[in-house]
Amino acid sequence: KEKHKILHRLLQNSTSPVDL
Amino acid sequence: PEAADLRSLAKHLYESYLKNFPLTKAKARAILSGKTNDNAPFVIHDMKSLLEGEQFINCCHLPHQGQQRESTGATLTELQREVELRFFHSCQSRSAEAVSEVTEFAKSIPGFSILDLNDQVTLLKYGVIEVLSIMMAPLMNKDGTLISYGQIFMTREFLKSLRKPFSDMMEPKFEFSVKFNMLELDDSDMALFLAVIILSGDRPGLLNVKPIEELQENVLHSLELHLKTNHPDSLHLFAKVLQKMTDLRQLVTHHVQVIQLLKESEVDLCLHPLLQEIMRDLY
Repeated sequence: KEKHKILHRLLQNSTSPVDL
Repeated sequence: PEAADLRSLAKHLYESYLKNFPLTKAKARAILSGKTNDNAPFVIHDMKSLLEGEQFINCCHLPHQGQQRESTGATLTELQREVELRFFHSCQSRSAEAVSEVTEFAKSIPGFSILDLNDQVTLLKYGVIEVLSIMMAPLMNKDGTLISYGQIFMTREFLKSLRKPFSDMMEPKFEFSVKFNMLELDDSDMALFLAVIILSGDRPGLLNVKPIEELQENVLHSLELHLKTNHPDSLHLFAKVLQKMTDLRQLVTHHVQVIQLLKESEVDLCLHPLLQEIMRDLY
């Protein structure tokens, strides 16, 4: 999970605005 | 499955595609053929026009921007290297945004969000570069590609003229795109095809393949029916579209190799964290 934490975050957030 | 259900799935995915992807094929083709009321795109064909066009490109997301060296006293080659790297970084920012758009699209595929979360990550990790590569095709013609949401047209010759390995990055995508565009898929076809790619049950490390294959099977039925209705005169289009998935994997393998070369040869290169995550241990 640590290896892909941004992908996890993108998948679990309900909307797209994620601090990229 | 009932034809009505398959049509409804096609409609749903098309709507999600329109919602999540800002530059559709319809709009891109209108820009490329000059059939739009908006201004014609700014053309980048050499280093000078790249510098002039830079203001159009969103390149403010990476910390590297704050680390630009003083230009005074730098040789022309040094300046050129800086411009190339800056351009590469702005491409990375846009790619990271695009990954986020693809993620939202994936989440809208019925059943995707109830898959094992680790499998969702794996499907995205392996699928997203294929999806982004296929989405470049509508932006391209044999002479160049639209970038920056269609505001800029960058020529194929200019991309080929960059120093290695930057120069090797786009040419295979042009070769693929010119052939892919001959299938004349529209945005509604693309939406279904992207979902088929994302739902590939043969990605390395998947924990529970069966539900993924069942979802893909349903989307494949929907794509087959949709292509028959949408392109009644195009023989074997469904089979031709599916064949492109093999070419796509080769395209991604090549892309990953070029990124590896870049990481080894460019000391100044800093890869975006999200793209690093995707590239790590990929093939």
